[in-house]
This record gives sequence, C-alpha cells and structure tokens, in this order.
Amino acid sequence: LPADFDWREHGAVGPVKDQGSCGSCWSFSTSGALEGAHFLATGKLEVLSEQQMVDCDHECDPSESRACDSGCNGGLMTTAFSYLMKSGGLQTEKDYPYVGRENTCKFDKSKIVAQVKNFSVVSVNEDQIAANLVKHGPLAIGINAAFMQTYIGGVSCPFICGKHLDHGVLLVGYGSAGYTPIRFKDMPYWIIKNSWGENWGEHGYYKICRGPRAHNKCGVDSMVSTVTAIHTKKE
Amino acid sequence: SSSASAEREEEEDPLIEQVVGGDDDELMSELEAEAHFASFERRFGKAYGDAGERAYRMSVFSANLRRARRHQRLDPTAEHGVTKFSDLTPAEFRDRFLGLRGGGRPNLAGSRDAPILPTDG
Repeated sequence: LPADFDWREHGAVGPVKDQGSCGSCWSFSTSGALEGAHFLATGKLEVLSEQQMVDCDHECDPSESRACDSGCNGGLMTTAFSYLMKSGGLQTEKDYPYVGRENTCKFDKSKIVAQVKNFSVVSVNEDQIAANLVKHGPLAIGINAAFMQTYIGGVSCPFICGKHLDHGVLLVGYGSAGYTPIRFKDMPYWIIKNSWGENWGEHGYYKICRGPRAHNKCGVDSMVSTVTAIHTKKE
Repeated sequence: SSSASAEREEEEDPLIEQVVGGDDDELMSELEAEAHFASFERRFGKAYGDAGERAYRMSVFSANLRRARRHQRLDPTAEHGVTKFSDLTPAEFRDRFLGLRGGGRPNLAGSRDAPILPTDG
C-alpha cells in the first residue's frame, strides 16, 4: 500500500456539495462512491444526482425494518446501492438537480449515466479499508459526527468518541503524517469528504486519525462499503 | 423554556460532562457574547424572525461556544470553534444534518463481504 493516497489528486472526486437542512447524507455518500467507481470504469468523472435517491429510493434492509431509505429522514448507503442495482443507476446532478427536500420521483431511466455492477462490505480492518480504497475508489462510510458540529480543521482524534454511526460520508484518501502542533508529532489520518458545503471544515473535508492507537475512532472503520460500476453508453 | 431546553441538551452529553471541569475562567460578558454572535450572523448570513428567536439563538450560540471549548480540550489535535452550525442545539443538528439510519448496520440481505486484498508490496 502507498504511504499516502488521495483520490482527489487522481480526478475521481467531484466538487464538495451541500445537503442543506435535510438528512440526506446517505445519498451524498452513495453518489460520491459511485462517482469514483464510474470514474475508474470509464475514465470520466460524472457528477451524479442525490435527489434521485432522495425522491425515489425507499429500499429497506430486510433484516431491520426501521432501516429504510427515506429522503431527508435518513437512509443507508448499502440499501441505496441495492436500490441502484434494481432501478438501473443514477442520472447526473444536472439532469436531476438537488433541491434539499423530498419530492415526487421523476426518475428517467433513459438518462442513466452510471450503473452499479456490485457492492461489498469491507471488514473492520484499516489495511483492508486502505486496500479497497486504492483498488476500487472512494468508499462510502458511516461515522459518529459528535465532534463534527464544532470542527474547523486539523486531524480530529478525540480522546473519547462514541461508535454509534449517525452520519454518512465519503472516504477519499489517507495520509501518513498530519502534523499536530499540540502533540508535537505526526499522526496518520483518513481524508473524508463531507456534504455540508465548502464553508465547513477544511474546504468541506474532515481529517480523522487512524492507525493502531486510534483504532476505529468515532466508528470510522465500522461501516465501510465499496462499489464497482459498469460503463453506460448513451444511445 | 427555550433556554432550559438548551441547558438540558448540554446535560445530555455524557461523554463531555464526565471529564471537563468548570468553565468559570472562560465565561464571557454579555457584551462579548453579543459581539461574537453578531460576527457569526454576518459571517454566515444568518437572519432570525424576531427578537425573541434571536435571543434564543444567541443563548444556543453561547452554549455551543462552551461546547466547542470542551471539544477542543477533548480533541486537541483538531481545531474546534464557531461553525455555521453554532446556532443549533445538538438535537437540531442531529435532526437536520445527520441521516444515517439504524446506527449504520450494514446487514443488508444480498450484500456480501469484500474479498480480502493483499496489502504487502
């Protein structure tokens, strides 16, 4: 594995988006992962629609009846991948723009640009997470966002942080040495793309520590899913 | 009742309350709090419906400044402070901006574990 890796430097990550006052983080995590997978499959970065999932995806996890995708009321990335496999795929952001509230579904199958070939759940193992990131592109992950409301920058590594996952984000890379002035040392970290706009965090991104001493900080390693895409040609 | 609600939500944050001492040395005067809040309003283009709503949001903002200081102590390698969410209670923040259901259980039928990849070399 490379010591440092960042999919932003390879063109697989779209612009930072803003979910607004709507609990649709799960759809941004899902679209970000598919944008990356589609880039790997086709060499082209397409900015994909979250609104399609907000409006049209009501897939439920059969083993947990309360865990259904439900627009601004929340959802899960894995069930969203399942929806995308069933529905055929995602339209572009331009075709189906984000409005930040749930509307009636206007999905147009003829405008699909990215399709899910397969998706998997990655084990709670940092090396495997890094390997899947490098091989398959950005990963959809869950995190405990308790420290994110007040986050401005730097490598977050709270002494204590819950592992209950309440926020869906996108893992786009990792670094081996983020200097932390207070501890006078370097600290390895994950690079996470959020969906709260560029005026939050480090231009929309969050860094959280990784490595043996930070194992699964804020539950960041607990729910990681990878997706592969197939190339869709427009007729 | 709004102020009491904000205080109650602060008390519901057990992780932080367990380890942080008093903030007496960091208490702001009303004037300082007003200046901070006015700066926050300008920076993030905030506008409130009436004076009552603004006063409530200012009380939430002050509580969040104290919370940010506690976060800074608990998370010293990051920088914590005023963000565009500083006028929201933790419950409002959860309701409006978080949305991962089921605690993130990935037990979807049909999904499968990713194959183990080699990580050396």
